[in-house]
Order: sequence, then C-alpha cells, then structure tokens
Amino acid sequence: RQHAFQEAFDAVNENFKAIFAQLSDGDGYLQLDDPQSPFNGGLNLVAHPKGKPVRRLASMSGGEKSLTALSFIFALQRYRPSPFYAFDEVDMFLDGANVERLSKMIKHQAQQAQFIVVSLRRPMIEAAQRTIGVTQARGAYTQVLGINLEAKSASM
Amino acid sequence: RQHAFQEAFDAVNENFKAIFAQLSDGDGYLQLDDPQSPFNGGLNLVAHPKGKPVRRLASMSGGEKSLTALSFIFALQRYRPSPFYAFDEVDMFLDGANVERLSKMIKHQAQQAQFIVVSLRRPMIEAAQRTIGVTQARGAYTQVLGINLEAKSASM
Amino acid sequence: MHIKHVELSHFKSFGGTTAVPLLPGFTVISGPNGSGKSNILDALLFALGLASSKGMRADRLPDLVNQNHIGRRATAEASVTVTFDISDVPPELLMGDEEDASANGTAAPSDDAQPPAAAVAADTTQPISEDGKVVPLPCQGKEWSVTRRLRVTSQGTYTSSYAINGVPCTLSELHEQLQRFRIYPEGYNVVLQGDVTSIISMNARERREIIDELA
Amino acid sequence: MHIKHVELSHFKSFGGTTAVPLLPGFTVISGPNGSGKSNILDALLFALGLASSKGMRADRLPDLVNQNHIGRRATAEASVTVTFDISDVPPELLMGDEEDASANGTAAPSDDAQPPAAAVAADTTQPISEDGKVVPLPCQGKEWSVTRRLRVTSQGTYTSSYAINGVPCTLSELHEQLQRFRIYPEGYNVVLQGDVTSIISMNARERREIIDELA
Ligand SMILES: Nc1ncnc2c1ncn2[C@@H]1O[C@H](COP(=O)(O)OP(=O)(O)OP(=O)(O)O)[C@@H](O)[C@H]1O
Ligand SMILES: Nc1ncnc2c1ncn2[C@@H]1O[C@H](COP(=O)(O)OP(=O)(O)OP(=O)(O)O)[C@@H](O)[C@H]1O
Ligand SMILES: [Mg+2]
Ligand SMILES: [Mg+2]
Repeated sequence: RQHAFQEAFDAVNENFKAIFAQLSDGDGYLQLDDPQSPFNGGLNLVAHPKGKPVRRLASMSGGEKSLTALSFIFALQRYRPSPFYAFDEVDMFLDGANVERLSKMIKHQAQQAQFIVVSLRRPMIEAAQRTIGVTQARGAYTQVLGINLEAKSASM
Repeated sequence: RQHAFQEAFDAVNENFKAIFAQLSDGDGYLQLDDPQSPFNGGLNLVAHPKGKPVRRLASMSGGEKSLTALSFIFALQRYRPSPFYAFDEVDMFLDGANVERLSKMIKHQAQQAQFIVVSLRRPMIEAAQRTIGVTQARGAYTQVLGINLEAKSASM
Repeated sequence: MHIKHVELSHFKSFGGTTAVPLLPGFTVISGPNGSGKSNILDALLFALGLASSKGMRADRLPDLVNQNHIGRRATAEASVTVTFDISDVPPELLMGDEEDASANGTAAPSDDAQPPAAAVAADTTQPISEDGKVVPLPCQGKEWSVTRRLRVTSQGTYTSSYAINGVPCTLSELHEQLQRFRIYPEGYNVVLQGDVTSIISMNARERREIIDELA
Repeated sequence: MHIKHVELSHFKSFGGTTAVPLLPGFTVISGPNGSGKSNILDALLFALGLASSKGMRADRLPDLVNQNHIGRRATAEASVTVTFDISDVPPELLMGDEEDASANGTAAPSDDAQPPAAAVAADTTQPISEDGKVVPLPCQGKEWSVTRRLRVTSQGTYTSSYAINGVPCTLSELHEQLQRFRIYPEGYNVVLQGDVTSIISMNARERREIIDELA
C-alpha cells in the first residue's frame, strides 16, 4: 500500500514541478510531512512563484494561490486522466497575462481530455475551440446558444 | 436598546431597497426572523435579482451574491458613513456590465467618502479618478506608481 | 471518451427541455451573471450522482426542480441525461451482464456485483435478453448515458432514481461504472465556482489523502 | 476626513520605505498578480490595529516583516504609518488631554480615559506641554497619524507598539479614537480579497449583530 502511494506521489510530484514552472514561472514541489511513513502526516505544497523565497501557502496572493492549486490539479490529471474536466471560473483571481498562460495550458491538456470551462475572461474565451453562450431573459428560462469558433459559424 | 436597533434597521432597510434596485435591477429587502423581538432571531436578506422569484440566498449565482452583499455594505455605509472604504477585488464574480454598474455606484458614493478599490477589471479602473499601479520585478521589492486619470499625467 | 450532450428538463433555471451538445477538446461556457452557466455544471454533478444537494447550492433536492414547473402540478419532475461518446473505450471497462461479457470473450475481471445491463460492449449488435433484460439498441456501442429523475409531490416529498442506457440502476452501480471510467465523487476533475483555492486552504492530511485515492 | 498617505517600511513585499499618497474620492489600485496590492490593504489593517495576524494572511506577526530585512540583522523592524487629513473633522471628535479640550472650550463629552496627547485640536498653534507631553507641531490640526512598529529579534520573539502623532499609545486608546472617527475593527468598510460573499454565507444572527453594532 505504501509502495503504491510512493509511486503515485513521485509521479504527481514530477508533474507538479513541470507544470508549476510553466504556470507560475518559478519553482514548486510537493513535500511529505513524513517521507519515511507518509501516512503519519500530510502533504504540503512548496511554492516559489516567480523565484520568490518560500513563504507559507496562506500568505500567497490570490492569483498565486490559484496557479499553485491549478498546477496540483493538472499534476493529478496527468497521472490519472479523467475523461472530462469541468472548471467554473477558476480564472477569477488571475490577471490578464496569467489567464492567457492558463488558457494555453488548458488548450494543451485538452488534446487528451475534454475541458468544459465556465469563464467570463476574454483570453480564456479566445483560446477555446468553441463557446457555449448562456443567457436568461427577464422572466424567462435559460437559453443556450452554441458558437463554433473553429468553424466560425453559429449553430443550434 | 430595541428602539435604537429598530431605527437603525429601518434606515438600513430603506437604503438596501434602493441600492439593490439600482445594482441588481430587481427587488430586495431586509427581513427580521422575529420582527416583534429582533434579538431573538437573525436578519435575512430577501433578494429578487432581475425580478426572479425569491430563492434561498445560497442558490444565487456568484455574481448575484456579490451584488446582494455589496448592496448591504452600501446600505450600512449610507446609514453610518466611514471616512474610508477599502475593497479588494469585490468585482471578481461580476460580468462586464455589472462591473460597470458597480463602478458607477462607487463613483457616486465616493463623493462622501474615500474609496480605495483593488481591481483587475477595466470598467472599474476607467471609472476611478486615479490609479495606483503596483508592480514587483523578479527578485525585487514592490514598487508603486501613481497615475492621475483626471489630470492624465503620471506622478511620483 | 467525452460527454456528447447534456439534456436538462425542468432543472434549476432550465424550463422545458434543453439539449447542450458538447464536443471533445476545449469548450468555454460564458454569459451574463445569473444566466445559468454554473447550473449546467450542477446538472452534470446531479446526473452522475457526484454531489450532495448542498454541493449543487440547494438546501434540499426539491430546490433543484424549476420553480415555475413545481408550482403548477401535484407531481413535478426534473431530469438530466448525460450522454458519453465511448467509442474509444476498451470493452473491458464496461460492466455488463456475465453473458454479455462471455459472449464477447472478455470476462470482466472483478465483476462480483451483478449490475443490470449497465453498458453495451462495442461489438454487440443485438439486444441480449435471455434473462429478460433488454439492452436498448440505439446506443450502438458508441454511446453510454445516465439519466437521473427527481419527482417532487405537492406536499414536498420526493424520489430520485437513476438509469444507465434507460435501464434503472442503483447509485452504487452507477458509481462503480463511473470509477472504471475514472470519474469519482471525490475527484478533482470538477472545480466549482469559488473552490479553486480550497486545495491551498485544506489541511495537509486531506491533501495527502487525495494521492491515496489515486494510488 | 480621508487617508492622505500610507508609509510602509520593510512591511511584507515592501523593502525599504515606500510612501503611497492617496487623495479623497475614488482611487483604484491595480497591477499584476503577486505585486503587492493586497499587502497595501494589510498595511492599513496593521497600522490601525484592525485585524489579527491571520486577518493579514500571516501565521504570526513576525511573518509581516520583509523576509530579506529579517535575514540580515539581530533585530529587524517593520513599520507602517497611516496619515489622515482631518481638516473637516469637528474638534470634539478628537480625544485630547483635559487641558487641551478645555483650552478650546469644547470639553470632550465622555472622556473618562485619559489618553495621552492623542490629537491636535484644529485651533492649536502651540505645543501643550504642562505635564511634559509635547504635541508635535507639524500636524497643524490638519493631520492625524498612526504608526505601528513591529520589532523581531533573531530568535523570533517580537514586540509591537502603537503611536498617535508620534506619541506612544495603547491599542485600546487607538481604537477609542478610531471609533470616534467611525473606524471599527468589525466594521464593513474593509472587504478583503475573497470575502465579499461572506455576508451571504454568514448565519442570520451574525448578520443582525452587524446592525446591533451600528445602532
Ligand atoms: N429551482 C430553480 N428554479 C428556477 N431558477 C433557479 C432554480 N435554482 C436556481 N435558479 C436560478 O438560477 C440562477 C443561477 O444560475 P447560475 O448559478 O448558473 O448562474 P451563472 O450563470 O453561473 O452566474 P454567475 O456568472 O453569476 O456565476 C439564479 O438566478 C437562480 O435564481
Ligand atoms: N514578509 C514578506 N516578505 C517578502 N514578501 C512577502 C512577505 N509577505 C508576503 N510577501 C509577498 O507578497 C506577495 C503577495 O502580495 P499581494 O497579496 O499584495 O499580491 P496582490 O498584488 O494582491 O496579488 P493578486 O492580484 O494575486 O491578489 C506574495 O508574493 C508574497 O510572497
Ligand atoms: Mg456561476
Ligand atoms: Mg490580492
């Protein structure tokens, strides 16, 4: 059981290091409280966004926390892919440049899994292959409209 | 004591109704669990954003919750003004149209109090009288730069 | 494997029946505040049994039925159907009847539970019905769908039922098949609005348990 | 009344000493992620004693001292000074010495506490020093400032001290004067990143208590 855990941990750690470097332009890695017997302790994320000295996770900025959390989620995905991913406004703390960086990574990951991403941010909408527009007129029900950006034609 | 509370409650309620109508284009009001003896219960927010039938607060969307919460904060402000208000990314859930609506209300409230608003959203930045730009170069400290939009000149 | 479409009937802000077609790759859902974007994700969680009512921003399940629909009748029903394209899924991942598995020569390795005809193996071209269980034909081995129905009476009592490819099943049967597809209730493949930084604020042990789950 | 400037010395991501001038009306603070915008609001809370260390995203107060600054010396100090323009504030709102108040003919109504020369009344043009307490001249009745210093030793022990217009005071004295200016620790005039919807998720009693506080 510990062997299976160690294998999973090492794989996710390697993924995390690579993805964190890409998203946060810095160094990050996973750290076990007790590497000899992992089940005695927890798992910590060590993050140096943009080469800043390590600080406790709680003192990172909103944007830094989001990118660190997303790096972890993508690291899990590369180890055990799910068939689909559904993200609801995960870019809400990110500045424009980071939304763009994240959207490029999603574009890349979407070659192996389906990504359904709710977003209000323009760089994210522009990076997608298509947009589903959702509206609700006053006193009416939700209406859904599909826009295929790749074919540049409205459908439905 | 109950008399003082009732007076405060009524004033804040009137403010809330007016502000909610302006921000959320709908009806909203405050409601006491126990109007006869308020201290036995709590205070609820009843919200009909865009004329939707009332639903529990928890089921509102992220944007609807933000506007409802901000309506309450502004309602408190109009009753007991503070000299300054500091808001950190309170517009993070709002779509572009709502950021603009909120920025107009802040512009209006700023005639009576100082507003210091951290934001990444363009309509908010454009509505302000001036922007303080904050940056941190890799390996360096935070730098602050002031831009006076009204005088259209950089300072500091 | 990917979601082909989600069909919502009287679910939250969706009146009537609305089909949301989805393609593989990268899709963005956008629109004004309060229009129903997050409700579409709630519909996925609802149909696949991946969240409690609180996880879908409802105090109780009946809150999920469209309010207009509930007002007008003795019994109101909301349902969501999620249809997957499984044309690239290896047959052994599909839990079928024992006859089904042996007919294809690929006995499902650890099939202790006897789920009803939970899936259609890629090569089946005829319904298997020796024990009276019929595998519906329209899913020609390329689709796999889950439907959840929620019926609410005017007194407020309710029932919720699941079906795979039109055949009733229990929630644990559904979860068992979803696990084989690598879809888990505790999975991190769905991140709801406001939750992205929860990975940072959770305690270290909870975070380690995420890896335990995957290992 | 408004904040004229905030001066940050070795506080969080601010090395050296940085002055942030502020004007009345509507100011936006913007910039890239992690640049230090929220840290400026933490500085306001720090100087005015309005939040615990957790409320400023620090596990303990020493975490607030700029990391580079801490590394290099036996004792490192961070400080923040917030300066208000009080030219439109009625003199009776300012808590001064009893002599001070009577000298202006406006005895502060409920001044049981004897704060040190906590403020300068608008008309004072000379320092009052009968009891040895000197009111510094540069704040000519138009300014009112608070400075908080945090000293951390290399072993990690620390002290925090407050001063009003350069004169040491206790936290309760500071809070008492701030209350007169309508600045409260539990006030809703500061909304931190991620907290805007907390008014919605709090329970009904807590929400009612907000009105109790104001009444
Ligand atoms: N049972 C129901 N019947 C009718 N409408 C409902 C029901 N449950 C929720 N709603 C409505 O759905 C709307 C919320 O939709 P949703 O959360 O999907 O919005 P959203 O598009 O994600 O918005 P945002 O961008 O603000 O997050 C609310 O206005 C709510 O009133
Ligand atoms: N004691 C300290 N010494 C040096 N740097 C610190 C210290 N405490 C916090 N920081 C740094 O300050 C940065 C966070 O700043 P802040 O939270 O103000 O960012 P922000 O501009 O609000 O970003 P966002 O838009 O992402 O919210 C972090 O990168 C953190 O490393
Ligand atoms: Mg939403
Ligand atoms: Mg911030």
